[in-house]
Amino acid sequence: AEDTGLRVELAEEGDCSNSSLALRLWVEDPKKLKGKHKDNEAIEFSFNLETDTPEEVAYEMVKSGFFHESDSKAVAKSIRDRVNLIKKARDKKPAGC
Amino acid sequence: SSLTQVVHSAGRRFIVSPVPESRLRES
Repeated sequence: AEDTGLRVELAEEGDCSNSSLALRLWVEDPKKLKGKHKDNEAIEFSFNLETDTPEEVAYEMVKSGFFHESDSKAVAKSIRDRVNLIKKARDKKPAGC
Repeated sequence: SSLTQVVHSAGRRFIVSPVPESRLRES
């Protein structure tokens, strides 16, 4: 959340073989967002490491009215940063977990 | 619970719930 004002955390992780995750996103620093958004509300969503892209999820969040179009890049970046961290952590785990 | 709202968009489900107090204090 250091630069986008948004925080994304892992809500639920399947086992390593499962590429689907549950992530949770909320606004940590409202001043860093340009458009209207819902304060104090966390949005939990599924994310498939193999088929989903952060940009696509951000677009759906904007379409659903959670964020303004002007913040979609920040939402996508926050999701991408967290997903990259999760992928790195998984790469470190022994094969077969 | 009544505080949780489910929104569907393009086949994806978003579950909206209040941010836990503890997480708000962190920021």
